[in-house]
Amino acid sequence: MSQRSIDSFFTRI
Amino acid sequence: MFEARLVQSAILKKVLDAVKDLLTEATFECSDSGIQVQAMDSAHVSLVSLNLRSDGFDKYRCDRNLSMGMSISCMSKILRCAGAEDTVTLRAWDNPESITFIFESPNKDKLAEYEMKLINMDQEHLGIPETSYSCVIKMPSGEFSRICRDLSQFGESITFACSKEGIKFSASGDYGSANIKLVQNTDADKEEEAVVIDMQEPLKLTFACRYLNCFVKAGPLCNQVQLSMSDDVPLVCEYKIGDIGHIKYYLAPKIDD
Repeated sequence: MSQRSIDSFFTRI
Repeated sequence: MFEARLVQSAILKKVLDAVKDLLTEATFECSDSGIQVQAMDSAHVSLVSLNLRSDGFDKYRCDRNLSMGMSISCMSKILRCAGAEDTVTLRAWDNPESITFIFESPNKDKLAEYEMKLINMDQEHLGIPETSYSCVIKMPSGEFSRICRDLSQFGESITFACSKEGIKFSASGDYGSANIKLVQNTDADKEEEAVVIDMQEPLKLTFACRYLNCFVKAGPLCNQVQLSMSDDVPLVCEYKIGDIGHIKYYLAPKIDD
């Protein structure tokens, strides 16, 4: 299994 | 100027214990409404969101918004210098280059001041969308810590499977496999011992033990932990901090290759 990074779920503001 | 006073420095000590394994440095955003920290671990797998409301402090003054970059390890070392019963005051001037931690003993016969240099940090803020979760579990924080610790012996990750029967935590690896099931228990003698499962849809998600075992360090802050989950979005692991705020950890699920 691989790990997605957390910032790919949220938008940068 | 900025000044925030907490009679129980133990709360701040516990907050630092809850983040020091994940974060090396973080920006503390101070405003009229309180103190907020939002920071990712160095691998960008998890996000910590800490909120301490101004009305939860015994004294709070913030004349202008401040962003203070702090070394978490240094702050943690300073807080270890506070006595268990000491009062703590954080103080900084406008446009500060340092922050001062003032510890005062209960009978006011000892006053200690520690000044910590602030660090310049790139501002990075993530917008976290409001999400309605398929499963929200409330359970004793001690139980969750134990489950993460016990199952970590079997593998690098733990699968959370939520159904109407309850929640099943499982792990497997070279030595074998293990699973722990919890069913709803709202009849517990004490509220903090209750297990409450609010499930809209069954789900199965897998998370890295390494991060879960960092999150459970917040256990001493609250008797209960809340786990919010939906398919394909990060787990939210939330601990309330008395009447003052909360700490939320977000962890991306593992995905099949």
